[in-house]
Amino acid sequence: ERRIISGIACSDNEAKISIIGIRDEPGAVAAIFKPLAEAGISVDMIVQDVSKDGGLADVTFTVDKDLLDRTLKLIKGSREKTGFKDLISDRNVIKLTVVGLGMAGQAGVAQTMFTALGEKGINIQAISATDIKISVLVQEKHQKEALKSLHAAYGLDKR
Amino acid sequence: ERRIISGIACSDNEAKISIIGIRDEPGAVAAIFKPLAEAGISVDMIVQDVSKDGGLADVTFTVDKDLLDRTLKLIKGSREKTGFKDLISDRNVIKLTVVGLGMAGQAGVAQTMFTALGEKGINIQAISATDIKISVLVQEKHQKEALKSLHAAYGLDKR
Ligand SMILES: C[C@@H](O)[C@H](N)C(=O)O
Ligand SMILES: C[C@@H](O)[C@H](N)C(=O)O
Repeated sequence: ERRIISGIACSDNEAKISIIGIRDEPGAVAAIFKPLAEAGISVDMIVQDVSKDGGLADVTFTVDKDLLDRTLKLIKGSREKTGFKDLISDRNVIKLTVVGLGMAGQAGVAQTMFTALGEKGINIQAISATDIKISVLVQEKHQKEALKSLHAAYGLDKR
Repeated sequence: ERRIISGIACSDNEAKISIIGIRDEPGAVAAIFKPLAEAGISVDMIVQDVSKDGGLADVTFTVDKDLLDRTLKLIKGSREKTGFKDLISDRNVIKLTVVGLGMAGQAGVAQTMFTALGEKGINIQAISATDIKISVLVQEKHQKEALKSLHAAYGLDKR
């Protein structure tokens, strides 16, 4: 069975932050991330879906766990400017990433990942994929089982 | 001024699909993408944010424009199984991607992209970023101006 992915990675040093209800208008996310960029805080995963209700959108992203408190402080500090509705954070997440090989047959790469997690009852909290790279956030407690399931699903557990 | 990105790409052959209100429980997205994977339809960008209200989540993704109708048909066809609330699609989008170099100073890469678009009044519809790669969806009509602004923002317009 030929390989369709080049690797599976797991990052457990990330914390998730969700900013709820930012204005869906030009410049809104730029204003959100400005204080973070100025503080030199690197953001890893970023997920923002289209807005539906009343022109408000949400954005979820991850930063290193040890930068969480500082990041939350900066976001709250700029609330007057950015005007969001709610702020949620969670330290107990891991980011699982699968990288495809970009060959024919890639249609199944994301599907295989989602199925491998779904079948083990592991809930996917967020998905960020572009091209051949797919990242998902799940609860930290699932780490061992998630990696085992992913390796098996992609045929990487054969020795 | 040193380069902080390795490239800017624009894909104008993509159509956006948003599936609104899928159950936020294990296996839900797997069920959504199953018929697409079985039909050999490759999905490029995928964005799914955390759910807030009543355990329902949305997922937005892109496929080649010429596969849009077929994809919508397949999604509607499996609605009994997957049970979503709404289905929205849009052909008039382009995907802009910036790839960072993964060096120190990466904190500003996403910020620079968002600011470059925001300042030109270009609205960001969706964001999918992981590690050094950031992709956003904007309206097709903004293509020329968006690329011009991004090249200038990253100092790639100097000759
Ligand atoms: C929601 C946010 O992405 C907004 N549309 C912006 O362009 O900044
Ligand atoms: C919403 C969707 O991602 C769901 N949580 C799943 O795991 O499939």
